[in-house]
Amino acid sequence: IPVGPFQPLLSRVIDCDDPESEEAAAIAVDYINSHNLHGYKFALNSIEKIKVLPRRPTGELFLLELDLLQTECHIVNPLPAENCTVRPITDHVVEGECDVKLLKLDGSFSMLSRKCHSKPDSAEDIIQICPDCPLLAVLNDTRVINAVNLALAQYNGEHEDVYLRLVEIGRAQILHLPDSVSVEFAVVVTNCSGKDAQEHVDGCLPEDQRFGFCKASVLTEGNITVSCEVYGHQTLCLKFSITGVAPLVIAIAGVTHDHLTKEHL
Amino acid sequence: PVATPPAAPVAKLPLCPGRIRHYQV
Repeated sequence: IPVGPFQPLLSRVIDCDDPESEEAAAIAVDYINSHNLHGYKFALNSIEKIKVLPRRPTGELFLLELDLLQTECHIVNPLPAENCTVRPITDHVVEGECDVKLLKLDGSFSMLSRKCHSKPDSAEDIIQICPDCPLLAVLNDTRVINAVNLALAQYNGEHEDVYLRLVEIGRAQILHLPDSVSVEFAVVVTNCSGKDAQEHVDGCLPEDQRFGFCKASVLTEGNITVSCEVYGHQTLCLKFSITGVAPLVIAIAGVTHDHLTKEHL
Repeated sequence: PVATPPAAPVAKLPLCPGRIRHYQV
């Protein structure tokens, strides 16, 4: 640090819609999406606050408060978050609030820390906007787990060449008229065919980081509609906890739609 | 002549929050 008269560190004032603020926010959202271990990708809704502080000896610190909205892409979906559709508000949206800190040095941003909390919109808000819209169900509800198991069993039964196992349940809604459970869940491709799985399901292990995502609707009388898309090889830092019993469960962080993530880099 | 005192510097406040890209929750 050069010796000289004391210079106070004064913050620089920039607007939330300043291109520099937007650049910092875009880098933060990209980082958040690529480092989440569960749930769905988020899109930036607004920059709530920004503070820019000088850093000694060089550079600047950017402190941002961001409002995010859940998209329809699960983290296993390789589609960039910019190309993912933001959930409509009537779909009981989950919003994220993140406090992020970035360092700007020589014109380039790097992440220093993030603290994010996500929570579903309040039931009162949804009912006010759309009285007939279904609300999110708790993910460990017996009806939800049964629906996922039935849907996955049906998919695996119809596709003998591949055997999928459950990674995590993403969303679930219990509907009435007709009584049904609508579920979304992430899956992983295993090293088994359907026939192999009938003989030794516990030996069917995840193969080559190939994930997929399924949507299903299960009516109480047993009518099941399920569709899954399987993606190509990816490098995701998901931790596998193989229990030896089906369904295989990988890194489920919670059974609600609320999550808190803190990380200092 | 009466000298007008210089106006005190006004601290600029950032225009925040920024625009809402999708909808207000």
